[in-house]
Amino acid sequence: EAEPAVGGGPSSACRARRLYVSFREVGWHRWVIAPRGFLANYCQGQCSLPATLPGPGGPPALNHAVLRALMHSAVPSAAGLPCCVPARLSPISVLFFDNSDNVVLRHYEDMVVDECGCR
Amino acid sequence: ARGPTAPGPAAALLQALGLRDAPRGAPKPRPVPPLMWRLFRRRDPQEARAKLRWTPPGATLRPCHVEELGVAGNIVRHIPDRGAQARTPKPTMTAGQCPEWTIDFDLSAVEPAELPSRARLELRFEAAEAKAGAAPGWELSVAPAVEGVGTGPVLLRQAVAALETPVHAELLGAAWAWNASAPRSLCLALALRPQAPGACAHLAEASLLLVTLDPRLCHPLARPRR
Repeated sequence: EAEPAVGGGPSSACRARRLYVSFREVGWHRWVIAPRGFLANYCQGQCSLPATLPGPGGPPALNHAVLRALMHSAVPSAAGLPCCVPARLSPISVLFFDNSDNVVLRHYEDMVVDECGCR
Repeated sequence: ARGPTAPGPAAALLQALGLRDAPRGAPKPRPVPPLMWRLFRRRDPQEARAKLRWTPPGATLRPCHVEELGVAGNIVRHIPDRGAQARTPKPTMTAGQCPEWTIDFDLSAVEPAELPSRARLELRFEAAEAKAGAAPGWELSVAPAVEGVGTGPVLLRQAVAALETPVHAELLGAAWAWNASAPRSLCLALALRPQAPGACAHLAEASLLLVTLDPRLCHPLARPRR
């Protein structure tokens, strides 16, 4: 399940959008014991000014991204906008039965987008 | 020439999770050991976030580390003994030697790149009633068992005070060299000798808790921002 993609308009600034990965949808619910799925989320949105300059508490802006946004606003054809990408990620753990009837707990880093930034 | 076909989304996600193929599911559903549940609830941030009381504010779990077991690792396996079916069900009182047991663990799922950091044997015994006044206490011995060859030299001896709770024995450094990658299977011969002759016990269940570190799933810790 995903939050619908955005078009133009104020809510189109770069931020994390909801994306839930359901193991049942992928047909893994017979061997995955827990969780049932996880909130992976994804980044999308415009990285024009002022979105490129995150508000208080956000990740520090990269000068290059600001420079690029400035260039784009002055000469749009000269340089594209910065990209909206994950800026902070967190891990998940999956508990499952493997083919040898073992109960396995695997831990995966960087599986959930907590925060997006313009790069 | 056509390249290999791109994997479908499920196959791509499996690949990202480092799994060769989707397990078929447990042939017969078996209960999940409480320790594995505990490790999962402690480790899964989304689970922990849902139950804030698990994660003290400000505490961050070290990546690639199993806090509760105090070792490096990002894969924990609870491996049942494949030989459990063949064992006699009841404890026996014998006039002579107590029985030995062979236990066999299938480690074929462990990849060569995985580095074992803990291999803990968990044994549950049922003891026959010992004679009144008999001295309590047992000695557990563990030796390699090679099919068709028999039992090798004893690798681990350990005093066991009581059998009411599971007996744990650490195999890494004893039956398994520290920096050796996992064999495809681990076959051991166990013996439990009582202090008081004649009060033999029965091995009710054996399992192996194996913690490994797969460096391919571990990112070097990010350098703090200047």
